[in-house]
Amino acid sequence: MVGQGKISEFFIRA
Amino acid sequence: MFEARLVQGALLKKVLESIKDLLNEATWECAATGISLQAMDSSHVSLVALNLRSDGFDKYRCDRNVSLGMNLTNMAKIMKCASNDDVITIKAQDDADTVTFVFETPNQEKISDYEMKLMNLDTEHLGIPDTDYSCIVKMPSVEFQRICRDLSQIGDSVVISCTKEGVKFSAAGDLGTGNVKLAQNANVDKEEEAVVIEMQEPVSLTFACRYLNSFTKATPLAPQVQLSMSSDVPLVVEYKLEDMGYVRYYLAPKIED
Repeated sequence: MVGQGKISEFFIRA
Repeated sequence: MFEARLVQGALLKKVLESIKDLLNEATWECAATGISLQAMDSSHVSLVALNLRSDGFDKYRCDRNVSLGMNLTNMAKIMKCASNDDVITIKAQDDADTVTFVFETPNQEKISDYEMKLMNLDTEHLGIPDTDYSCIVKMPSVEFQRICRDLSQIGDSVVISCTKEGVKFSAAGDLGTGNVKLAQNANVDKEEEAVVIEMQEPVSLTFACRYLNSFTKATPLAPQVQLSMSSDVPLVVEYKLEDMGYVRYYLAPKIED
């Protein structure tokens, strides 16, 4: 299965 | 006091058109260096980051930093009231709860002003790490728009595969498959027609068509688009605004569960 990644999983809260 | 005047008001209209598909509301951060905005779409799959440098404006004054939280649907309604050749000025007092847009015809015979209520948005600012991308593709923005539109007829996602020879966009769905290959081509008459690839190592990544199509709403802003890709990190789709800044979109890749 291919799922959609979330952008917040890649970028950290500033 | 914040005041920014742009003779080429159509640019601001185009910037808004390029983000309002993805974002319902966003905060415009106004500082002495310029105006910036960063926001995720409601499903947190993509992120928009834009920057309009103060020196790109014809007049710019920002005595202290102001955050202008706006409903972008409402802002778009007001921007529709400006003609493409109008001069646009954005004004806000420090700590104001409204923003004013002034539209002037080039001959100054008609001046309209619209005041819009501001919103207090609880915005989450993300730190975007510096990344050395495996592949950077520069290509005509109209071509990218066309490919995204065409392949979204075939499937929900597009696989972008990049080697130093060229870049391939592929989609598959119930009806069959589609592939579009572009060869690297820097020797063209017009710079904006070039396809240029800077590759450290080949990549093949899968992205949702729906978001790519939303990003191509920025096509009128720039003749070229730049795609930056590395395995397992978000794609960056960048439109450079001449002498002014950029609109960048980040899209999380599709991942194997």
